[in-house]
Amino acid sequence: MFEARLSSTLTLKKIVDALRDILNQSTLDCSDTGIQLQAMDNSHVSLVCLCLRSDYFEKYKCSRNVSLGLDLKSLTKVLKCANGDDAVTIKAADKADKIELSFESAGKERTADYELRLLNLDQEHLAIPETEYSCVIHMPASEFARICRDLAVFSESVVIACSKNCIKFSANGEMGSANIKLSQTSKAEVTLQVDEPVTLSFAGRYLNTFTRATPLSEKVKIGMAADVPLLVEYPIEDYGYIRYYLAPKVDD
Amino acid sequence: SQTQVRLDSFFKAL
Repeated sequence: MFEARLSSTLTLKKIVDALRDILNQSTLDCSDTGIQLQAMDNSHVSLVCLCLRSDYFEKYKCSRNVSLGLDLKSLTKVLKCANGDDAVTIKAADKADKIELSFESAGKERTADYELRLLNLDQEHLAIPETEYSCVIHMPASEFARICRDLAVFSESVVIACSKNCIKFSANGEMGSANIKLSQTSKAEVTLQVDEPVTLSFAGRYLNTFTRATPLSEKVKIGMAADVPLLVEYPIEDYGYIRYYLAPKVDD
Repeated sequence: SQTQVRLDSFFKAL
């Protein structure tokens, strides 16, 4: 039996919004420690990992591990039926073929129950190696979103070059070029930890997709190292994270 | 020109 309650449906909406541009369907793995999701996009260029510890939830019970195959479009439709400030309880029986979502209004005067059919998804899990990133950048999530959006106008590819003093985002296309540099700020809004300078090229449309997670977090962490996928991590308070990985583009 | 690498070449299936 699995049961998890969040005091605000808005959080769940934000989480699903951060996933649904990359994934159509995915399996939520629930255990007594919390919930996890790991899936690649259809083209196997990016991967998203969601991790939420059980203490993130107002109530959490998972007597045995369950995997819930979800259609994210359908889940989004159900979440649209709820107000952001409704509390939400998700329930699934062992070996269930559906989940139940119950929404309770803030004043408890209205409850609404929905059942959502589960999917039997054949999903492979990947081993993500522990990586020592030679550049680790923290910056406001809204700033990262703005940069990704602004550069997409110029080119499909975005070059990220990180050195001791600054991180530079560049795009170069037929229309012209764009270069945005950020230096470490005294207020620590932007921090750079650089062991080795790294320059890598990435598809801008994936970066833009990752920024769907911006409403979840004030800050974003970016990890870069030569010849490994980019890490873009949005913490979810102190209880978990959404991590995106993106394979680089390489010169022919 | 550049080629997009797939993640499978970095992360192995369990």
